[in-house]
Amino acid sequence: APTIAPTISPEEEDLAEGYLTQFYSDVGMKNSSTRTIKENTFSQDLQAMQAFFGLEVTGVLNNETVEVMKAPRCGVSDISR
Amino acid sequence: YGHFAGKPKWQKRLITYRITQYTPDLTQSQVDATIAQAFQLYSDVIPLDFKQVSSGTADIMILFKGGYHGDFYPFDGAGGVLAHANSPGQNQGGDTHFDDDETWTLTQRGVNLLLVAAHEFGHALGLDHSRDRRALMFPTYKYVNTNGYRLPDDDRRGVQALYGSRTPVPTTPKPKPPPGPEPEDPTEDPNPDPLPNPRDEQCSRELVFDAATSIRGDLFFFKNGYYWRKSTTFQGIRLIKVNTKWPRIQYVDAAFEVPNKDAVYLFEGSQYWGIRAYAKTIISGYPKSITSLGLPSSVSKVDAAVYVPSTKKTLFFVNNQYWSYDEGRNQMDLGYPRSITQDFPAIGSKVDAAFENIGYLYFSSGPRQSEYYLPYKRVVRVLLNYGWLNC
Repeated sequence: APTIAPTISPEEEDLAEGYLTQFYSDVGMKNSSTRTIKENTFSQDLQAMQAFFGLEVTGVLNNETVEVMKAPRCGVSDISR
Repeated sequence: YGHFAGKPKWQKRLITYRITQYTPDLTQSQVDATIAQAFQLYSDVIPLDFKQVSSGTADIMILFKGGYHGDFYPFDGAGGVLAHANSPGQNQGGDTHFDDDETWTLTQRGVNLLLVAAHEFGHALGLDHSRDRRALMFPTYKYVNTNGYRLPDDDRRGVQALYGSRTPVPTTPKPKPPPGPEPEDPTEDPNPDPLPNPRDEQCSRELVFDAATSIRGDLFFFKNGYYWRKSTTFQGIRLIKVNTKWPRIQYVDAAFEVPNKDAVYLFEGSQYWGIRAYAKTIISGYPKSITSLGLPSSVSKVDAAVYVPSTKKTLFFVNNQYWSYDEGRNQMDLGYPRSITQDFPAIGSKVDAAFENIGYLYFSSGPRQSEYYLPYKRVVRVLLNYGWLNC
């Protein structure tokens, strides 16, 4: 069976990592180039972001979540510091 | 709504702000007016006042710049992050930065400056992001019509939870109307609203205006703390309560616009308010006493006022007299007051409202209105007030 093309591109995964680092990491507004985040943190932060925006909380990156991440927004973090 | 950890807030009433770098997308005065309007969304509902300063260090330092701009959070080019702000506090506290790689506008094109500035100032006052999609403090940007824009409920409650709510400034109460017949039911309030809603009078031949003025091409007719707005762009006539637009103004006795100053002045009893005609925001430093114009302290209210573009004079009508004020020299002309009937024959001995419209002056006295052509110094037509209200 043909391998199903991944719905999320590597660029979008990078975008998601940067987004979660900037707006959902545990301290303040982070500069995304100085931090990589581990898989479990990625999933936890992704769930926090999906919950904040009222998306289905799966901890898995999907198109709907990526669309929200691409929307123009404020640079202040979404988690209270 | 949410607050930052520790609920940081400003511990004083007057907050200064300074714009150190502007955007080339808008004129400086447009940016100044829009930033002032954004702050006014908050000063309308909380007991804080905001003052723009042009030098030194202000509480809230504001700049427009793309990429690296002096803090550790570089912007990311067009799209993505539009702006950010710090929570209240010393030094960088409250500072607000706008990404100048965005296209800043006053419309729905590009990124609307009022909406983003109002969001960021929410942070600068202590609001965190809200999960309410309708809230201004929701993290993502979404354009909404900014005509008459006011803080959404969620944000208002959030900022009042920090600072309390602004109580309306007690103004000199309007002289009580002569007592009417005793209400049938003594428990019933004879007049639930100090001044009745004039909606039913809109098409009455007896309609008397309290005041009238142009504002950037539209005509505003004031009555009982409301105004009808006759717009050059919208169809129809809208009736709006004055204090929903300008919460600190309860009623208007007189009004006039000075287009080349982009300003409108609204008179309420013995004080008057300067309003930016474009942004419709109250100019800082107002209200002022009407005596500051040079009117004697014996004058307790102005009946009507009108700016005459051809002479650059503003005429103030009080009872059966009038004064002439020179807008260029910002002072009253000598030799006034003079009698209205002496200089404006046939308009009546008292003027309730006056405005200028495409070269003619309109003087209302009771329900009648005289269309006056100043160059000929004579009345051209006699109208009725209600005729302007699309009846």
